[in-house]
Amino acid sequence: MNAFRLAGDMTHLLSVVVLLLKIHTIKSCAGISLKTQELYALVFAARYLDLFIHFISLYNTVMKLVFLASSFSIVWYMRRHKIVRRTYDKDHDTFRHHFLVLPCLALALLINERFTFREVMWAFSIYLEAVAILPQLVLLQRTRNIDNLTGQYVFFLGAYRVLYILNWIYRYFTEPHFVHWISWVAGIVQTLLYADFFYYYIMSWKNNVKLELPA
Amino acid sequence: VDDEDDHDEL
Repeated sequence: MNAFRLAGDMTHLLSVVVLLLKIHTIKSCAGISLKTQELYALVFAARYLDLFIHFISLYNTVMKLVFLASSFSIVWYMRRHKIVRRTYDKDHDTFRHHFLVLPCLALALLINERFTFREVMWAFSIYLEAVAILPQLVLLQRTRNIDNLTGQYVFFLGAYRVLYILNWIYRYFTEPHFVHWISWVAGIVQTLLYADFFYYYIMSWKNNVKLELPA
Repeated sequence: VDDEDDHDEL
C-alpha cells in the first residue's frame, strides 16, 4: 500500500470520527444530510459484499467493518436517537436521493468490469458513492451557520477523494495491471463535485471568517 | 490480470 492510499484511508476515517464526535459527544447532527448518510450506508453494504468471502488483509477487513458499522450507526442516530434526531435539519435536507439509486444501478448493469452479481454491485457502489455527497452539499448551501465540525467533516471527505486519485496515479505507474477505469472516472467526477466547496472552505480558513456557501 | 478479486481498495 502506498502513502497516498494510506493517507486517503486515514482522512476518510478521520471524517467519520469527526462526524461521530459531533453526533455522539455534542449530540447534534445539525447541518448533516441524512440522505447522504443513507446513501453511504448503501454504498458500503453493496461494495463490501465480499467481506466474508474474500480475504485481502486484516487492515482491509477491519476498515470495511468500521465503515459499515459507522455508516449504519450514523443513520440510526439521526433517525432514532431521541436527542440527536431533533437536531436534524429535515426541512432543508430535501434532495430526492432515491432518484440517484436507480440510475446508478442501471449504469452498473450496463457498465461493469464483469457481468456477475458482485461486480455489478461493486460498480453500483462506485457510481453511487460518486454522487452521494450531493444532498450534503445542497444542505450546506442552505445552512446559515455551518459549524466547524460539519465543515471539517466535508473537507476530510473531499481530501480522501483527492488522495485516492494520487494513489491511482501512483499505482498506474508502479502496478501496470492495475487499471480500473470505472473507479477512476467515477472518482474524478466525485472529486470535482467538491471543487466549489474546497474553494470556499480554503477562503474562509485563509481569511479567518466563518464558512458560508453562496446559494 | 483483470481479476474479480482485484478490488483491494476501500
